[in-house]
Order: sequence, then structure tokens, then C-alpha cells
Amino acid sequence: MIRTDDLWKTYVMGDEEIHALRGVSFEIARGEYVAIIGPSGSGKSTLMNMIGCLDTPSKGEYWLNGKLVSQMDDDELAWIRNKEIGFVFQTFNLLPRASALHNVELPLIYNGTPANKRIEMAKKALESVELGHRMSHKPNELSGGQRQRVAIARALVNNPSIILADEPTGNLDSKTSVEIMNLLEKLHERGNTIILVTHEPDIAAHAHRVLTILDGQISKDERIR
Amino acid sequence: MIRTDDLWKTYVMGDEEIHALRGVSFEIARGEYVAIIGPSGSGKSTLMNMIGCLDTPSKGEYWLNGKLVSQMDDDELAWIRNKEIGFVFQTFNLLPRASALHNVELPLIYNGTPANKRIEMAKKALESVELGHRMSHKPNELSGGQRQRVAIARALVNNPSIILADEPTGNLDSKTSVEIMNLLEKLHERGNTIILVTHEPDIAAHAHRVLTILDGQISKDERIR
Ligand SMILES: Nc1ncnc2c1ncn2[C@@H]1O[C@H](COP(=O)(O)OP(=O)(O)OP(=O)(O)O)[C@@H](O)[C@H]1O
Ligand SMILES: Nc1ncnc2c1ncn2[C@@H]1O[C@H](COP(=O)(O)OP(=O)(O)OP(=O)(O)O)[C@@H](O)[C@H]1O
Ligand SMILES: [Mg+2]
Ligand SMILES: [Mg+2]
Repeated sequence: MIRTDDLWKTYVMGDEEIHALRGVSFEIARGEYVAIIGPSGSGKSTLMNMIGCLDTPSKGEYWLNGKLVSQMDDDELAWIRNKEIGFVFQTFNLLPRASALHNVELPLIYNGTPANKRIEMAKKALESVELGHRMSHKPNELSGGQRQRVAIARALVNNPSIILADEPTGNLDSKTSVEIMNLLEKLHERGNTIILVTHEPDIAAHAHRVLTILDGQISKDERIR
Repeated sequence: MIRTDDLWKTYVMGDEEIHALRGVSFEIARGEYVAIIGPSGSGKSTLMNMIGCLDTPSKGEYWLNGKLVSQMDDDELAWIRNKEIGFVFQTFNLLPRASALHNVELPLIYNGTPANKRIEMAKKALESVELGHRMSHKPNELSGGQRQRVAIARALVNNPSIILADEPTGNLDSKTSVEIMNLLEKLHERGNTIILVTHEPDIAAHAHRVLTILDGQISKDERIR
């Protein structure tokens, strides 16, 4: 379902070139649960942005569900991003002036879900991350971990088939981390494809397969369950 | 050096009152190394903002170096915040349009350090967090862990006597986390007072004393070394 072939991403800074990805090739089948680990600056978030169709490679190809992403038209890309992929960003990317509820509603607004259904689904998603009591708070009225949970709720509200989570538990205490990992576990059992970036080996251990990235390249690809 | 007496912080949301801190009292002596742990939403960042003179309590008192903070004039507060306290925020709070170098220079600009000295000190601080090769990058041209390290470098550049760090290793891989904790260890040995908020017990274990916060109150205060 996800296949990359020799992906490169190069950032040009003045007269310096930074190769954030240097020829990344792998396949992830429908329903897999993959963790990506690697040092700070190794290219994880860059790779996630490629997979999530949020950024394009400098070189190489990316097939999603058998179609070459670089040749998809805007409507198709938008549809995939909205309907198929739920993204938890490393930096949350919440609308600062909107409530938690409204932030979680956003993907449903984009795909035209009627208002009453939207609000009900958004409330449910917030309850699943234990934020039913903080729905009207704006991001700056929430703790770090609460903001992260709003981002997780937003990623899940559309029941996407592919969940991309970049450091979903980075700001969470151990109890909440366990709850989020259990939530991802349930979603995986239901058939979702899960790709998660983490620095923490205990979090990576929940996945079934671990890709290790080092200086923009996959250095290891290991089945752990 | 730091003494709080019955600190309360209440946020009013419409007709709801949220008591983020509910009577927090403790003393931290000069040169101590304290970790604050507690669940998401328990009040850690709120408490750090009080200690760092960035926010005022709704009730209760805070003495810093024997002076009642609520009765300090603006100049004195600004001096303390600039010269005495280095703050690593949970959300980094970097200037988005300025380079890493410029971000780290900021505290030195505020206290009138001459340009050549500033640049030299800022470079040194960035090298101490292994970002000598990313100095001209802006925050959105840096990885999550790199941004966190810029925030750490900025907090340390002025050699403050008190270091307040809210989740300093949240976005860092294990190797970089170890490096940052070693850096904090060195600073502690040199006589600095360190107060760090963390969710991770292994990080808290580096401290000499652990305060546990639960629902806005200190539930435990334990010397561990
Ligand atoms: N500006 C605000 N307005 C309203 N409520 C707030 C505001 N800031 C924080 N809160 C609430 O106060 C409580 C404590 O927040 P705080 O940020 O101190 O928690 P924390 O312990 O740092 O959590 P985390 O581990 O998730 O970072 C939370 O329930 C939060 O929703
Ligand atoms: N927009 C950009 N312009 C220039 N360089 C960039 C840009 N974005 C990322 N980089 C660089 O590319 C490299 C990879 O960044 P990336 O964010 O993918 O790392 P990461 O593995 O997610 O790191 P972390 O674990 O710290 O989040 C880093 O060295 C970073 O400095
Ligand atoms: Mg990243
Ligand atoms: Mg916090």
C-alpha cells in the first residue's frame, strides 16, 4: 500500500546542501504497524511528510495504494490526505484561536460532514483521549500533553485507514502514554495501518516492525512481532 | 533561595474555574537539583511559570533570594529573569523568523552584551548542544530535537544561576538526552540550581530531589541522593 523507491530530499541553504533523505526505499503493506526510530536530525519527520503527501521528494518515487503520488492531481491528493491519512505532527499544528473541539472538527469540515454529526464525532474523539472536560479550551489554555492529545484526536476523528504519528507520546506522562498506545493497538487490531515515529524504544516495542533511520537512510528493517 | 507559600493559580473559563495550582508550598535551596514529576495537566508548567517570574499567582506568596516577588518592581523582575534565570519552555518559544544563532543571542541582547562577545557566547552555547553546524537555520528549518536544543542553548547562554527546564528532553533521542543530562549535571556541579520538569522517571532519577505534583498540589517530596 505504501512503497517508496530511492527517495531523496535536499534542502538548499545558501551555498550549502542538506540531504535530509538519501535514497530511502521500503514497502509497508496494508494493516502493518511500523515504528521508525533514529537520532535527532536523521530524517524521520521529513520522511513522514513524504508519506503523508505533505511534501514532495527532490528525487525518487512514492506509490500510495498503487498510484504514483507525484502524478496524482490535487483533488486526489486532497482526498487521500483527508479521508485516508490521519496525521499527528511532532509540533501539533493546532489552530491557536480555535477551541479543542473546533480543532478536532477540522478534517470533518473539509470533507463536508454536516455540523451535528461533526460535533458528535469530535466530542467522541476528544473523550477517547480523556479531554471531554477541556473541549472549549484553546491550545494556549491547555497543558503540553493536552495539546498533544487534541492533535491525536484530530488525526483519528475521520477514522482514517493510515495513521501517521510523529512522536505521539513525547509530551505525555507514562499513564497517558499507555492509554494512547492502547488506543493505537485497538486501531491496529481493527485493520488500520500505523506508522509511528518515536525516540523511545519502549514505545517502538509496541509496533510489529521497526525501521531504523540514520543520516537520511534506512540502516535497519526488523520484524519484532 | 526559592520559597513558595500556599500558591494558587485559578483560570476562569466562562462560568468554570480551573484551579491549576491549589496551595503549593516548598523551599528550594541554592545549588539544589530538583525534578518535578506529575501527570499531564497536573500543574507543572503553571508552577514553572510562577517560579520563573513569568506569571503571577492568584493567591499565595513567592520569595526569590529573600525578596517577595510580587513586590518587586519591573526593573528588578527583568534583571532577575535575564541574569538569574535560564528558562527552557515546554514549547520552545523560539522566534520563527530568526536564525538559531540569533535566537540564542537574545538574552545577551537584552542585557547589553556587545555584539562580538554575544556572537562568540551564542556560538559556544550552540556547540555545547551539538548544533554548531545549524547556526544559520531558522526554527522551521530544524528538526524537533534541534529546536529543543536551540531552546536549551538559549537558556544557558547567560550562565544563569537558576535553570528551569520544562521537559528539556521530550523531543530528543536517547543519545542526545544523555548529552543534555550530562550538561545539566556539570552545571549542577558548578553550583547552579536546577529545577526540571519531566514525565520520564529515568530523567527525574538524575536529580537529587523529586517533587511529585498531582491535581495542583505537591503530593510527595523525596530526597533521592
Ligand atoms: N491559560 C489557561 N487557561 C485555562 N486553563 C489552563 C490554562 N493554562 C493551563 N490550564 C489548565 O491548567 C491545568 C494545568 O496545566 P499545566 O500546563 O500546568 O499542566 P502540566 O502539568 O504542565 O501538563 P503537561 O504534562 O501536559 O504539560 C490543565 O488542566 C490545563 O488545562
Ligand atoms: N526546511 C528545512 N530546511 C533546511 N534543513 C532542514 C529543513 N527541515 C529539516 N532540515 C534538516 O534536515 C534534517 C532532518 O530533519 P528532520 O526534521 O526530518 O529530523 P528528525 O529525524 O525528525 O529529527 P528529530 O528527532 O529531532 O525530530 C535535519 O538535519 C534538519 O536540520
Ligand atoms: Mg522530527
Ligand atoms: Mg506542561
